[in-house]
Amino acid sequence: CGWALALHGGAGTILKETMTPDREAGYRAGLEAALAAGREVLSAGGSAEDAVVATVMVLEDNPLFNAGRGSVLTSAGTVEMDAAIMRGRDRAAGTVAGIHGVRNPICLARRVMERSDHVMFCGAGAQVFALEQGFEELPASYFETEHRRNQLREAQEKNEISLDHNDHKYG
Amino acid sequence: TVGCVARDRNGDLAAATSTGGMTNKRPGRVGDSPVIGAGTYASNDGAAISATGHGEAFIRETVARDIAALVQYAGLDLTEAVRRKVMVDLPRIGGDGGVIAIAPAGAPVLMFNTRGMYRASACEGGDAKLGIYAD
Repeated sequence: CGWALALHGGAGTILKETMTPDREAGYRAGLEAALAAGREVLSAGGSAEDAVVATVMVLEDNPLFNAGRGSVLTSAGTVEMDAAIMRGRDRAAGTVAGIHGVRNPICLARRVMERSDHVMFCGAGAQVFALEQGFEELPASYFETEHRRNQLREAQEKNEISLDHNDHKYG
Repeated sequence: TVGCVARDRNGDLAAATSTGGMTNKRPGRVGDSPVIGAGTYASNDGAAISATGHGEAFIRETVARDIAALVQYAGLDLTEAVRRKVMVDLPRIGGDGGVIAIAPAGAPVLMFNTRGMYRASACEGGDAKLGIYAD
């Protein structure tokens, strides 16, 4: 069987008829880049956990996807991110919830798994752990995009809470 | 939400999920992504799973752990285990979303009950697959 890898970039009302060619090309390029990162790790004999982190980091850095840079906004207009990692051979796990300012939340989750006695940190405690572990705190402007601000405005006008992807057009 | 599951050459599995949550969510709301057993789970005895969708439904259905348990204890094929949770149990409580999963052997399974899911997969020696829409 050898190595194998799968990734997702979110689900929702994704319709071809409301997708522009440029936007679709952007998503495809993002998926290909993330897949390439994971494949590179696994084909070189790397571990599954290294592969999933490498893959997710690429997706977190891409503002098209709802994680890291490009995360959706809360009703208060803020970014709150969650991340988790789990290792199959010994069921080691690490998770963080309600964090901000961390470029790659998946790396912080991995640090929880590898360098703490716990499984989950949330909110202020997770931020303190991130600082203790040497994670840089980035400004909100790094994470927020115009697309997400438009999504929030429309969701608030409709008084709804929505998944990552919908068929609404902006601009 | 983004996620990844992998099996390395040693046969070890891993799962990872990362998200900004849902647009216009109330601050402090936590979905399934960081909840082990709901949106993320990995066991070499069953499967590795990462989910995306309405987090509350995935938590209530303990989707990720159930899929691994169906493989481990009930002996279900991974595809059937994922189908049962994503296409039967989740819709029953109005849960929209999808799952990627991988077992100690065989190809990854990618399944969703929405109109689309950004997704990709690859196996050693095989071609990469990439998809967006349901069809």
